[in-house]
Amino acid sequence: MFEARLTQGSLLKKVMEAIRELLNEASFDCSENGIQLQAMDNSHVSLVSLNMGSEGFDKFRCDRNLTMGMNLASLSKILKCASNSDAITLKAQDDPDTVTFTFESENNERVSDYSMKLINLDQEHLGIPDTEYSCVVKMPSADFARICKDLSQFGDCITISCTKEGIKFSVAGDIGTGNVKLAQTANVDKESEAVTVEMQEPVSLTFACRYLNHFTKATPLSEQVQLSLSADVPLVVEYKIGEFGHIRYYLAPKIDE
Amino acid sequence: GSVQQRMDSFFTVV
Repeated sequence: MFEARLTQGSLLKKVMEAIRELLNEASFDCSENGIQLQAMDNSHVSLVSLNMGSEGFDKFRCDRNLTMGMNLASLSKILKCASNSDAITLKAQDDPDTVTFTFESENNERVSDYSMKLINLDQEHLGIPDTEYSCVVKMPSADFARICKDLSQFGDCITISCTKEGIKFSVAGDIGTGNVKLAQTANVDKESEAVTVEMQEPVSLTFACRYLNHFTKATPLSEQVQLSLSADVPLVVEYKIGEFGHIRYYLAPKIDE
Repeated sequence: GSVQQRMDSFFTVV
């Protein structure tokens, strides 16, 4: 038996928005530790890794590890039927062929349930090596989304350069160039507005705008985004999910041939 | 190599 109840059901809706353009289908792995998902995007270029720890759920029971393959267009239809203030409960039997979603309104006067057929996905599991990054930047997620959107008007790739002073985003295209520099913030009242840089050595790497823009669909999950960069290894773009989880996107840099 | 190839070489199949 698997059962997971999340009072703040809107988090699940936001997670869905953060992955549905990148993935057509995905396997959700459930264990006593929580719910995990790991998948390459549809074009097999970027990797999405989602983790929601069991401690973040109001109720979490998972008697046997199970994998639930879901069509994300179908899952999206179901989650759209939940209000932002609803509590969401997922339920499945051991070795399930369906999963049930129950949505309860705050006052418990409206309860709806939907069941969805699961699909068999033969997805390979990838190991993510532990990596020391040359630069780890934390910045407001809305700012990152805006920069990616603004700069992608001018070219297909954004170069991210990081020094101890701050981070710079650059684009060059047919009509000209664009640069946005963010200095590391000295003192900010709100932690969510801070820009912080932990640097071992400076890096400058170029990434496809198309994927960066996909990653920013996770912006509503968290006020801050963390970018981890090192030469020749994939960039990690991480958004926290409440206090109990995260979604990480991996994308390898482009290299001039 | 392409971005795709570099992703593949970073991640190992478990």
